Amino acid sequence: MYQPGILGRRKCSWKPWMVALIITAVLLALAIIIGLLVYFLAYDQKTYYYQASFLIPSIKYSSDLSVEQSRLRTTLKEKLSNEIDVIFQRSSLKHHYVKSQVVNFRPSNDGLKADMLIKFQFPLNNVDTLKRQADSILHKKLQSTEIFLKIDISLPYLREMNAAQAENILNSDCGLGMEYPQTAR
Amino acid sequence: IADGKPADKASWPWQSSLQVDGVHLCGASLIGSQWLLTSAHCFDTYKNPKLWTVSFGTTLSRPLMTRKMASIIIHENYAAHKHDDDIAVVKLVSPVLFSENLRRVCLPDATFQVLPKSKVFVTGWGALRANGPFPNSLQEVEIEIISNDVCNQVNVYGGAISSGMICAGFLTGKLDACEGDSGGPLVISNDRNIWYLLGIVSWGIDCGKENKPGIYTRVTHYRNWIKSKTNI
Repeated sequence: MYQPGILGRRKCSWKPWMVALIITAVLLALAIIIGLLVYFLAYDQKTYYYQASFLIPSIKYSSDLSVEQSRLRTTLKEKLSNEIDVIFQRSSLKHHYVKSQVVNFRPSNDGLKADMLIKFQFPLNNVDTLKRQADSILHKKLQSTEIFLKIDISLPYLREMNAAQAENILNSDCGLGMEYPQTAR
Repeated sequence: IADGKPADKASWPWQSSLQVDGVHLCGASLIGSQWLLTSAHCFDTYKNPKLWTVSFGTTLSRPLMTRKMASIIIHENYAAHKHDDDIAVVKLVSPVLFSENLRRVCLPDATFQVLPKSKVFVTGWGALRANGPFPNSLQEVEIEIISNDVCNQVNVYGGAISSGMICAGFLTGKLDACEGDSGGPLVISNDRNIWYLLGIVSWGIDCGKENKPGIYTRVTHYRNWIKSKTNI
């Protein structure tokens, strides 16, 4: 029986630099795939706009609140926006909250009603959960006594608005333009 | 605008350009989603609104948005080639959607008083100097209010400035509005960075000439007329 000849080990013809190149290419491809996955899952955010309506029992409606750029109107608008800023910037949604703006004041039997627009950036795959979170944060916060804002029970939850319409409303105030360079004053 | 500088994007989001056959002829200010305020003399030649196109945004060549004109309402007492009552409102065929780059300017109350030497801005795509080139990018320059008394002195405009006009610029000349800026805004900001439309670029002798500052239609003087035409 012929002892089968042992095949001479085939000499490996891959040069070290080829091996290094292939490993680098594979690692690079993996990094890109993982990077894209992380981006689209965690970072690919979209802007969402929600209408909210609040009740301010301690303030009576006055016609001055419908005069554009009146001091009463601008002061109260700023106060409400600051209130909503504080609520969300101290919440689990602080990385998603962008801004809020009063769009309208309305008279009501229980005081004053304020319609607001709230702007968030949410990852596409988690919108409903985060929107529910926003609702529950507002409900929890506005139940506490020390805050002057209350939920308007006739419109208790955030309602989504399309972007163009929301941006139209957010930018419908007059006179917002160049920030006067402070030094120039 | 003589001796000015290019405006940053969205600095003057109410500024619009009135064009015929794609050529910029006048400026205008957005005062409502469907209304512009401009000068009556812009329509001395082309009175048919259908000939005009309105463009928005900081550059003429690539506008943010354009609209056609539905109607032009010129002040009843305006007479061509005269300076009095040089004001007109323009209705757009459809409302614009406001955005960070497209907003309206505030209109002052009729009682609003502005003091001489108050700092104001005038903006436009007019010539960069008398008989000079026209820019593609919106230009801005900061000037000052000059009292009508000073402007009516013999060596300035010798009594030609009426109460419906406002004078702004410098007696030393240089910084000024120029040909093609007509109809554009002269604005002032309040202590909360809210801008109000004080004047509409109307006339002047040359651009940036000594003792010949720019003359603007005084918006407060026509505040009730504007309200009666636009309900704004």
